Amino acid sequence: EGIVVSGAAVSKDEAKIALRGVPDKPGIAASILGGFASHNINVDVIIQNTSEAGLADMSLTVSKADLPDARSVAEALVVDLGASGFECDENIAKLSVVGIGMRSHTGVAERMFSALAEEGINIQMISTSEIKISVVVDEGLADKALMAVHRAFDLQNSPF
Amino acid sequence: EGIVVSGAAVSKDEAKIALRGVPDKPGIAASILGGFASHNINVDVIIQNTSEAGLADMSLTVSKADLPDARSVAEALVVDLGASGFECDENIAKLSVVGIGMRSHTGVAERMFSALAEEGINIQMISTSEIKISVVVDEGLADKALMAVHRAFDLQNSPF
Ligand SMILES: C[C@@H](O)[C@H](N)C(=O)O
Ligand SMILES: C[C@@H](O)[C@H](N)C(=O)O
Repeated sequence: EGIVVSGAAVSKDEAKIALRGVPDKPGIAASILGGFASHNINVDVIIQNTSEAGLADMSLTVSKADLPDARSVAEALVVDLGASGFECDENIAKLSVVGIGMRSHTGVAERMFSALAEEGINIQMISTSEIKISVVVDEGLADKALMAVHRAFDLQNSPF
Repeated sequence: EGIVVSGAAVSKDEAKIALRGVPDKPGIAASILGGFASHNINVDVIIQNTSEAGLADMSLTVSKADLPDARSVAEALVVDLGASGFECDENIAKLSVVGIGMRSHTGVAERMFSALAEEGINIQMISTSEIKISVVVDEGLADKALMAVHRAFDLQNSPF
């Protein structure tokens, strides 16, 4: 594949807000991000998969310190948008693998996911870009997860 | 926020496979990527949000040329994993905005999503990394979507 995995890193200062059943129509994503922006909350990961029956789920991660604020933003959004509800979880960590030439990163993703599977670590969320594959795992398993991908990709113990 | 949006680009050679209701337990993501890897299918976007009731949805994008192959991989996976089913859609495009310092990219995401909302363009999927926000939109609206974000971020008509 011509891909070089240059590093892996884990971020434990993450908390998740999962908005469930938001209307899948133009303007909703903008309203959601607007809610967090107006409270000066930095959003890291934003994940939305395709909807079913006109309703979509959107998850965002914020720093743990911002979670109380983010929670109240989410509460208000659920009411304003008529969403089904939301969940929060601060027991998470984000693990990322960085590589060059990852437009064809099927093999890298498979190796990363297999390494986690072999440790019995469940993958809660996945988000990718050309150079990075990020997953959300249980925070208590973050160190084990990082070591697993370091081994799988033969990396030294250094971020990126 | 100290963020500079350096460019935007759209990729029309994209087709989506959405696997629905896959078991949310270790090893599943690895099996899914293994299925595509063994058929030499390049996967671009991988999106998985948190599960509900022990079932997760995972979407992947592939090139349009790979869709027939990817579809048969998906059919087999649904059977092997006991998933609920899958959907395909080749009528999509991926629009990305790239910036520097996007760890706090709430404002950039809001501006991007608002620009699309103002054109009545529905956002089907969202995936982010520190330097990039990618959305999937209807392929027929791809050019309009790119122009909207170029205007919103005052960009010239050049990718990245
Ligand atoms: C769900 C949300 O992304 C919606 N489809 C929008 O375009 O804003
Ligand atoms: C759904 C899938 O990501 C599963 N949680 C896994 O770890 O493989």
